[in-house]
Amino acid sequence: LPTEFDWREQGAVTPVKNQGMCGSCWSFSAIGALEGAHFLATKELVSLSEQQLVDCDHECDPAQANSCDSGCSGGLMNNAFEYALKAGGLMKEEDYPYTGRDHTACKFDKSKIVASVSNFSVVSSDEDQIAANLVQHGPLAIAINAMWMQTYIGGVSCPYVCSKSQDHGVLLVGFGSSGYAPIRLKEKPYWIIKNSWGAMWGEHGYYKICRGPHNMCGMDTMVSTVAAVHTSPK
Amino acid sequence: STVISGEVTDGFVNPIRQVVPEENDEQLLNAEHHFTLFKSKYEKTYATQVEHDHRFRVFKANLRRARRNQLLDPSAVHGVTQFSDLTPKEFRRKFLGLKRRGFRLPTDTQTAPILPTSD
Repeated sequence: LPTEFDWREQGAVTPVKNQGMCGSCWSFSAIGALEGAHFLATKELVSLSEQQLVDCDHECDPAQANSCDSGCSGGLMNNAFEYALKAGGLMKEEDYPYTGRDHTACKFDKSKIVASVSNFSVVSSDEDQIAANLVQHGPLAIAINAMWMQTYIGGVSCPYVCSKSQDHGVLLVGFGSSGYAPIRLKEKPYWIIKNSWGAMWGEHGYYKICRGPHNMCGMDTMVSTVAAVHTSPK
Repeated sequence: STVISGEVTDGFVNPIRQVVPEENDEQLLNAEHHFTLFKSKYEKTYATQVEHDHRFRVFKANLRRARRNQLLDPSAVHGVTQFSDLTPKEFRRKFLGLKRRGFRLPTDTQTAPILPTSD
């Protein structure tokens, strides 16, 4: 494994988006992973539609019937991948733009599918496996506890205590090695996370959280990788 | 004089208690100035004076929270963000949308094969 890696440098990550006042983080996380997978499959970076998931994806977690994707009221990334598999794929952002509102009719047009899921899987909570899957398969959809993110401005977040109860879906795009933790008097490796609260939040829309063997803020326990197949619009 | 504050958020009790001086708190934070800058930067407007005053109170609480967070997370920078006029509960309700299911995964979940990570 390299000590540093960043999918943004490979051109696999679209610009930071903004979910607005809508609990659709799960759709941005899933779409970000699929955009990366599509890039790996086609060498083409295409911004895909979160709104399609918000409007059309009502997939339920097979293990918990009440955990169904429901637009601005929340969802799960794996449910979204399952929906994408069943629906056949995702449309472009420009063909199905984001409004940040739900309870609107699904306007999915199969003839405008540009990216399709071939399969998805859950990654082991071992941090080396997370890094290896990131490098090999592209950006990963992950869940995290966002308690410290309300006041975050920049730097490497490494709080002394952080709940492991995940409440936010984000996209893991890379890792670095030289985040400096002055109190702990050592260099701390960190993860690079793409958020969906616009570029004015955090470090141009990104969050850095320290990497270590302790499942910081629950970020190791709901990690998904997705693979895409090349799809041409009909 | 001092005040001891322990924060309880969504059932999560922060075990670290911090002792901070209470007097001159507002002076130290210069809250009104920060609130003016905040409203300007994020183009925040409030429908009524009552709403404005309520948001200012929330903003001040978040300034204190950011300062506590800074001490408990020293390698990051914490401060005023676009969410500084929201209570933690409002923040969760409006901007977080992961359907919780603890650490359980469905039984039919496909797991990624273990990849080699040395050499």
